[in-house]
Amino acid sequence: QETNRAKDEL
Amino acid sequence: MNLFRLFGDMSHLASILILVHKIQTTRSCRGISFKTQALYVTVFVSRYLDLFYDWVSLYNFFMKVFFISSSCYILYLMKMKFRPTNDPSIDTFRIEYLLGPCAILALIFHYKFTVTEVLWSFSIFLESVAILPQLFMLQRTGEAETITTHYLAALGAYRAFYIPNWIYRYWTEDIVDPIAVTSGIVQTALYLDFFYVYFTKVLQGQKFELPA
Repeated sequence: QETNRAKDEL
Repeated sequence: MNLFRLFGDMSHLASILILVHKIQTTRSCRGISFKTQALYVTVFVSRYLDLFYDWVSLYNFFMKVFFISSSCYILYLMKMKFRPTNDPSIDTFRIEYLLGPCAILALIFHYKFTVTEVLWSFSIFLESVAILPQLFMLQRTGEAETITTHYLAALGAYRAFYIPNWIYRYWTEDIVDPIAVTSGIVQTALYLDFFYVYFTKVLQGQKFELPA
């Protein structure tokens, strides 16, 4: 897992 | 997308519409902290740089464009159109105390050490405290127009809705975003005092007034 940032969240 | 996040986003959208409506109809930005609004522009611009290189969805795209443009529009209303109604002498919170620590935190906590990812972290940290100049102003004047309190309530509800969204995503998608979650909890906690007065006074039909 490269990043655990939720990219679809605003 | 789940319902919690949808409600959160809609609440965020509503808060901005309420604020613009308040300024337009009263033809005044009295009671609104320019510093908080300027911080939101900083938050959105530094977070939504991915508009240029990452496609998520049409919904995501339009919301990002809306948040950037509406926050800039609010600054325009406050600094140009209704400038005489903006009183900087009561908007005295020192925002460098927010910007500095958020920048340092972003340099320490991020998911990848790249310019855009560090700016993303910075925007998340800054958003969690961006309301402080506004709350500080409220505290100082001790009162607020009812419409302003609706704006703040909708804005507070937005990140509050994100908390069940994160719990839901943890269970269903196994996604955890520790930076967003920690800041989101801090952000929501900052509103607790306000929510207490909002629920016990404003929603009972009384004016928003803090005890002297």
